[in-house]
Formats: sequence, C-alpha cells, structure tokens
Amino acid sequence: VAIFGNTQQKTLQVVHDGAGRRLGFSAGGC
Amino acid sequence: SQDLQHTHHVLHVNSLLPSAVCNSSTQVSALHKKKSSLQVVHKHGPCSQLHQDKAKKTPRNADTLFQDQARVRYIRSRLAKNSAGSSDMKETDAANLLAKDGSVVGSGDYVVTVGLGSPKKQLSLIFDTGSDITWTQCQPCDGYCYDQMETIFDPSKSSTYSNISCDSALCNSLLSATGNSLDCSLSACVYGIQYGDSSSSVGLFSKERLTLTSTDVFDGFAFGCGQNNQGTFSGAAGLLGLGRDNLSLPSQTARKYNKFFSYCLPSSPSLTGFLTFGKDSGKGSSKSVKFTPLSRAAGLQDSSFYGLDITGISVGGRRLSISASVFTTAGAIIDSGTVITRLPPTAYAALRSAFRQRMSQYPMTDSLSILDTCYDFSNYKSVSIPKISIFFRGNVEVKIIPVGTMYSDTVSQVCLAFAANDDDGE
Repeated sequence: VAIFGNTQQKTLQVVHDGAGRRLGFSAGGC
Repeated sequence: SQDLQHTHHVLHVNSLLPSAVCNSSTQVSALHKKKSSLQVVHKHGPCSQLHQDKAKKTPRNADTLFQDQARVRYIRSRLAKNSAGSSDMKETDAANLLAKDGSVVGSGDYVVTVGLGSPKKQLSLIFDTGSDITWTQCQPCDGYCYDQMETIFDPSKSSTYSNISCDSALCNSLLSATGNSLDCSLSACVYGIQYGDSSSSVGLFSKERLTLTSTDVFDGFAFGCGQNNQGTFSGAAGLLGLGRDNLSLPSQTARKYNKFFSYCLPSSPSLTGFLTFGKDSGKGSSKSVKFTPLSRAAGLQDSSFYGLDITGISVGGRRLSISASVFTTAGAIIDSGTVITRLPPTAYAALRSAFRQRMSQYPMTDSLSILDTCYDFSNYKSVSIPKISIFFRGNVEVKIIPVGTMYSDTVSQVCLAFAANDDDGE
C-alpha cells in the first residue's frame, strides 16, 4: 500500500469527514 | 524566471532546516482558536513539553527513518491481517526488527494534550490516525511503565473511572480495534495492543471522563489503562487513536462531532499546528477544502485506515507518465504517524527520475537511510526545487511545500522526502 506521510502533509489542513466517507485537503492550513 | 516560479520553489537553503526555538505565538489562526481545537506540536520539537527533558536526545534523522520503516511494516501487517485473516506477516516482521522502544508510533510523530479523569489530569498523547485505541500508562504499573514526562495517571484518584466488564459489547469490540482477542481479569476487560516492533500496551479496558477542551467533555470514554507498557514512546503518556474503528476517538464522539475532525501539521517543529473536532461553523476557512472520497478498494474499505485513491503525480508542473494500475493495484492510505510518503516502486522511479533531471545542476551526495536522492547544498545560499503535486480521485491536487518535498537537518545532505515500497503489489 502507498502511504501519504506526515512530511508531505505539513501545513495542509487535512479534513476527515468520517460520516461523509471523504477526506479533504486545503493548502495553508497553519 | 517567471517560468521557474511556476515550476520550482526558489528558497533559501536554511529555510529547509528546523529551528531550535519555539515560535508558536506567530501561528495563531482562526481555526486554532476554535473551542474544539487542540494544539498539535512535534514530539521532539522545541514547542513540545517532551522536548524539555534534556536527558532524552532528539533522534538522528537516520534513526527516525529506520523507525519509520518499522511503522510501515506494522501498517502492512495490519492490512495483510485484515485481508487474509492471517498474522504470519506480523510475526515475521516483528522478529526482524531491532527496535523495542515504541518507535512504530514514536518516530516522527506529533502530540496533543488532553484531560483524563476527575479531577482532570493533563496528558500528552501521540496523535495517530493510523490506530484506534486510545491508551495511557496507568498506576499501578503491575508489569512495566516506561518514563514519561507527566506523572502517570492513577485511576484510584479519579471519581469518574470505571472498569468495563468482559461480557460487554465494548470489550468484544477489541478484536477489530487491536487485532487481539480480549482477555479477562476478575471479570474486568483486558486489552492488549502490539505495534510490530515489540512495543506494546496491556492493561484494563476502562471508562473515564475525557476532556478535550473546556467545553468538550465526554463521560464514559473507553480507553486502555495500560499497566504493562513496553517501549519508551519518547516520553509521551500514551496514544490518541484517531482511526476508523468503532473504538476510536472519532467514533466514540460521533454523536457530537459526527466523525468529523481536521488537523494541520506545522511546517517546522518550532511551530504549532491544530487538531479540531467537528465542522468549522465559521466562514471562509473551509471553503478552499477539496474533497476526495475514501477508497473503496478491497482491503482498504473495511480497514480502520483512511484509504485514498492516488491518480497521478506531477513534477515541475508536468504530469508523470504512470499507468493508473500502478496506483490501483495496492491502493493508498493517509497516516499521521508515517513520516515519509511511500509509493509503488514504478511510481517512485518516475518521480525520482524527473526530480533528478530537474536538479541536475546540484551535486548529489550519499543516501540517507531509505532516501536515495540527496544533495549537498553547502555551497549554495538559495536553491530551486521542482514543485511536486499528488493527485487524488475527484481531481484533487495536493501541492507539496518545500519542507514536505525535502528532508534534512543539515545543508550538506538534503534528500527527496519520498521512498519506494518493495513492489507494486504492496
């Protein structure tokens, strides 16, 4: 399995919408 | 030069290195100020309380990357177990690993502080979207407790602590959340979780009041009260499980947050990020979020990992020629505890080739553990690095920032922060 790791996630706002079964990304989250 | 700015990051070399001083005051964002937000700090960074323990050295990059491989093996073994109903791979991999220090969940991880019990005891827990059970070390340490920065949680001093009985549905849920069957001790439920490098936590599966923020308090939160904890977990008090299983924190708090949470990991250990539960009711901040559906791939759909479908990669603004099947064969997950992104070897080879081609003006240097594309920037004040984007299903493009593209703690060895799996079928 490929893994999207935390180095590449830096400063992204990563949104976990479990009920909606989807994941979101937004640049410049912090 | 305009073309270069479209396709490359042009930056000072020193901006790729971590700072030794916490600079969290400049990181105040609207989201972070939300009532349901926790501060996220890098465990070994200067903003972490765990960092204050001078006796514990910050691990070298090579150690972190070695530990990261252990984490990846643990993830593979859980997925293999999930799809094949076999634990053979886990046992093999555990035997091959030297570390016994909780490194699977303790390599390059981030921590948040939550309150447990009444009166509330503040505990720094490793923030982990790749596991489910939340646990902390508990008194009495009948087996073993490693050194942690905060005093160890003592359930006898809390008025809201209770055991979970063996015959309860909660206790029976442990198998899917931990991969291990439940056990019983005087009719109290016993949990056990192993992380693949021989680190583990065993203790009573219990209920307690969990205080995330002053306004977000949950009674009867099921957690592991660990009385035999093997490893060091870098001095953290335990682990906050944010996976998809029914026993994870998002599932247990679903009535309030509807399994919705978001986080941001800071660009540097000297800065802070956030972990926010529930939808952002404010305007603006969530508008730019692009969503991709959770993967429906076999083996991922029913796992507690967050599965994603990668559709492509671009380097320097050009989409790499990689067959879609390379990504769909094994699928992908997102994980807050894995440091370096792992790609199918065919995809990594294309990425590496394109990256090296665009970096050919810089001298290469030795590999750093699993990272095989490293440069010596000692003689440069600024460099230009090709921009990398990962594309997910639904035409979601994630642009990787410079410190997400390169991994280093010295300018003489700055490495492309991606690695390959062993084969495309993984």
